[in-house]
Amino acid sequence: DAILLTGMFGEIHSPNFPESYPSDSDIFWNVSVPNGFRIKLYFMHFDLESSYLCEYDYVKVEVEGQVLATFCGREDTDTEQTPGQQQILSPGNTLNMAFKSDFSNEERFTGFDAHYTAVDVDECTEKNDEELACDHYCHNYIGGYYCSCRFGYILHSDNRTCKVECSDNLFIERTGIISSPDFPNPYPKSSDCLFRIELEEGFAIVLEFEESFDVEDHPEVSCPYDYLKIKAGRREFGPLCGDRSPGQIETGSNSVQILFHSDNSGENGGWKLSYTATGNSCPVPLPPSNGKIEPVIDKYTFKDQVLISCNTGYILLKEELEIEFLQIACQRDGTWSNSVPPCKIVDCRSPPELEHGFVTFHTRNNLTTYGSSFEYSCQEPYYQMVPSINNTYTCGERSLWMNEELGAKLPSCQPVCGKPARSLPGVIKR
Amino acid sequence: IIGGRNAEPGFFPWQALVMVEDMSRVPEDKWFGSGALLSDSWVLTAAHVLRSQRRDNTVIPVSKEHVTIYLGLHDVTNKMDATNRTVERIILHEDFDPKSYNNDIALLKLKDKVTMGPYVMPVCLPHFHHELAGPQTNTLGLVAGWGLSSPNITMEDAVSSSSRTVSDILQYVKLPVVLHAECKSSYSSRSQNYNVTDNMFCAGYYEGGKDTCLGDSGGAFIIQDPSTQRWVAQGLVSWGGPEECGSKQVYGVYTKVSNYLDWLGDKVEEFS
Repeated sequence: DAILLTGMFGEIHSPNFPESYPSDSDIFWNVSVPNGFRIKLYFMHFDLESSYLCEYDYVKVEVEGQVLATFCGREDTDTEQTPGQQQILSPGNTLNMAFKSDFSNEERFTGFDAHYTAVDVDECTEKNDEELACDHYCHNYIGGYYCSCRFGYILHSDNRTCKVECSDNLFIERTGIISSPDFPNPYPKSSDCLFRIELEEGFAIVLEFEESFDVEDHPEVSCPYDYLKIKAGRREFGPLCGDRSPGQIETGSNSVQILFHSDNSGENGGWKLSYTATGNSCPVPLPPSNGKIEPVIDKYTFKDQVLISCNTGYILLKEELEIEFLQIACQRDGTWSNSVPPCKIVDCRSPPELEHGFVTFHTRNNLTTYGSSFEYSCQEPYYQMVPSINNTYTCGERSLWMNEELGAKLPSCQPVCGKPARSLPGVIKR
Repeated sequence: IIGGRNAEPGFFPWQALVMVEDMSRVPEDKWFGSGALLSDSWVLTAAHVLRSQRRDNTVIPVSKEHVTIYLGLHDVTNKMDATNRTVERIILHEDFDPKSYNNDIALLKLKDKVTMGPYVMPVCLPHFHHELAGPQTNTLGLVAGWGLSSPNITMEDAVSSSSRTVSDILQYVKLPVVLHAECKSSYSSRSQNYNVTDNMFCAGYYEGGKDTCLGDSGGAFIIQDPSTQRWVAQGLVSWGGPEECGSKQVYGVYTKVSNYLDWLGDKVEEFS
């Protein structure tokens, strides 16, 4: 039957102290203080029967069956030991003490008087074990300690490691760069990061890991601690870990999820990748006769666009409509959004008539196509052209009749003033 | 036209007969004057031709419905062969003074455009650089009209009568431009009521015999531009003294068109 002592301090002494202790005593004390404390035990008085290796009477201090010290006698000898000024510090918050006296005492021995106190443990300085120490900051207080994290980190539910919130990263551009948090510095512990790349259907995402790749691994077990897992449609890549870059991964999907898990230990540099998207390729379009396609490249893929136009003097004819340019796009299924229309020579059509004027074509067939020309003239002698211009109009590239001086504007035929058809009698200055 | 000659068809293709029949008056007022075609829509004339005949000093144009314009007309008895037009707008000069005839100028806009031909053509306006100069003294000009060819009858007679004193055939006469000071003093010596302003010039002969007369009002006094050989309307027949037309030392007074080029330009632009 042990005597339980749970106070923060206390006294333990031999029976009948300060009188001599009785023979055949066998007494146990169990001292217990709260977690975060240790027990400091020291003796104010010690007077027990001496014996070789303390075979007769003794005081024994134990922690969980491990003997910390055995004391007996009055003074230190080779084979027996008194506590003297020695202080015993328990490794934990419990300590067991036993006192034993044998059947006889040759002299009168007064026994012992010991005191104990609870002593605070500075966990911040003592916990060097990575598995127990605070990840970022440690704060000690009497009876315990707590951990905190640098700005931007969150204390994990283990109250020790610092994680980051990185579960909602969405990438929608056709190219991008993704890396572990804090790359190239060691990535956070206890974190689960999710990176999603979501592109339009028709694209296939290619991942290219950088050479610098360091994810905690195990020599025998496949990625038990930290790992990368990549989901691309129905395909899965990984788990990936270790110090060798996975290099290029052609996912074949427009939707990729990268899951990165880190456990609560380890200092590893992480990873970084760049991604690109390639689309289905479309056949190289042939330019129309008298036209061109821009840009000219070897391969056209999904979302690529080309501009179709005609040479000067020609115009695109698309479904009866005349248009200057047509932009077509490579579609996800590898076809172009429109077929390449033909180029037709520009036709300015019949020129507008001038009131009191005439049109005289320069070509036999009264051509109105690009480059053909005509002249305006007025009903002389009663009308004259205003403004007085080089009256030739040429069919221009924009389907407009153009004059060197007036552009697309028209002259007009204005009445001639002051010139009667029948001459008036002349006058002479008097 | 006093002392004039018969014009040949096509001599004055800009010459317009301006007929006014004021039905609102009892008995009906009828008179006529001349005008000068400026373009296919505009006719230049004198303000007093289109002023409603009142005794007061108000200047109100006659109703446009009462005006008919004849173009390409040679013989007034044969209007069938002429081009007639009704009027869309009458614009009298805002500062026309019916007492002094200062600013005696007006524009008519035709309802329908006319087509040019050998008998219908516009007259030119003076160039802007001639604006300040106006017609030079002694320069000969021509003026035509269907007005009185004899000074001894009234306008009423001219409208209603077939008297030979009114010429059926367009008449014209050559008149020299008179020194402005001479004309001004000639009129002022007779009465202080006459004021030959800088907006007018005079033409005629000291000895008389050739002149414009009633019914010629609004017709163009034309001078040939020596550089372009084009006929330019430098004046509009406006007024004369109470003496008989063509009397000795009585000059005809004409509105100096070059003073109104800005006004003409503004009005044509405003109402085109």
